[in-house]
Amino acid sequence: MTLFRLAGDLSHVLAILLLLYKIWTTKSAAGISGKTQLMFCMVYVTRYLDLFTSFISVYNSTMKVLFISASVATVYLIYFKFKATYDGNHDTFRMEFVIVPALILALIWNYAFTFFEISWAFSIFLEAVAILPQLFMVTKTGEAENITSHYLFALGSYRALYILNWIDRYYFEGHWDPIAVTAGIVQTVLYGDFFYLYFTRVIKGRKLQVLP
Amino acid sequence: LNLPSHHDEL
Repeated sequence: MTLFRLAGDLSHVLAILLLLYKIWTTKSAAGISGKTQLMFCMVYVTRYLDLFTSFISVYNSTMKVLFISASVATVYLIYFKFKATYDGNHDTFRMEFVIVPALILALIWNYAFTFFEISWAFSIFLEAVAILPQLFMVTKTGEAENITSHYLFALGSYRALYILNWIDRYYFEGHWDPIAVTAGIVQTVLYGDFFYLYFTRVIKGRKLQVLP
Repeated sequence: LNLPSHHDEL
């Protein structure tokens, strides 16, 4: 466990809790893409199938349970409890345009042609692009609430920190995970534009506005 | 099959 990976996981947990906090306290899913949250649910379920078959550590299992349960809770809040506040008209990204390619790629590029490994690779590829509906929604609505931008910053930072972890592991342990690294770089690059807006606007106390 | 490290990462 490198420091970067721990920082990455904590940033990930922060993001998930920030989102739950925002929806719960404002009793509103306004500005939040339900499709992104649905795909995150798929990401965690398909990645953590080994939750009951292989025990790595208490930390590992706890985080897996936390990620799965928090993402299910978030989807529940958006599509059921606060359904009336869900802004479906701006959440128009076609999920199948990312789910199908991720599945096809997982069938081609995986570590073993087994259900578990294909499911794991699918999860990794899907996670890389799962944020697209949310980023689309921010550009469509033209802005994002402050807490939503902090959520996105924490979420984008988690995989960026994992990249540092992978560099660290390659340097000290001499091996790396091509599928996770490739997808992790794509995932972090997709936040590029958002990070720019975040650092030039939100940090200076202004609202995140996507300039028309 | 010595799987790469990814199975110990989240």
